[in-house]
Amino acid sequence: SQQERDSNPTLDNYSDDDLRLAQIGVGQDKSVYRGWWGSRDVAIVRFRSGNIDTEAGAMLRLSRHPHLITLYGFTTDAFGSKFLIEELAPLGSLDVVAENLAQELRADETGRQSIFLDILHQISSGMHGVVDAGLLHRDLSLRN
Amino acid sequence: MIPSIDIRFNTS
Repeated sequence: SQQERDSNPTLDNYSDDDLRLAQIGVGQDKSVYRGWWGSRDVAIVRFRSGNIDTEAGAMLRLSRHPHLITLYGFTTDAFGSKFLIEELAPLGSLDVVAENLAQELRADETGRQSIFLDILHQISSGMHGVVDAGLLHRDLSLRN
Repeated sequence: MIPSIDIRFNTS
């Protein structure tokens, strides 16, 4: 709406270069960008099709959870495209984090098991949060 | 309801 656009004056001025420079991830139906909400780092998620309402609805059903990304809100640009604004995972995608960690852990046999168990516990805890909300994810993977 | 919030892209 015009009201939504008026509340986001800076987003009306972004260029293709801004989008390219801010992009931190791309998937089949969405692209993810890094941005700010006030002084807070956020992930800005743009959907190619109309999936935003489905994803937003699913995220709204999730209660705040230490091992799940939090939905902060949404914003709309001058062309009417909607973006979801989410908590930024500061270390990046979990598949990349796990791969880097695996390399480090090969050199640390003593700490390896407890660190792996901790990671598995955190992932399981997050998935439990999804199940608790009555949601079926359908695309569980480290990158998601 | 999801709040509408004012954000900027981080291009640095």
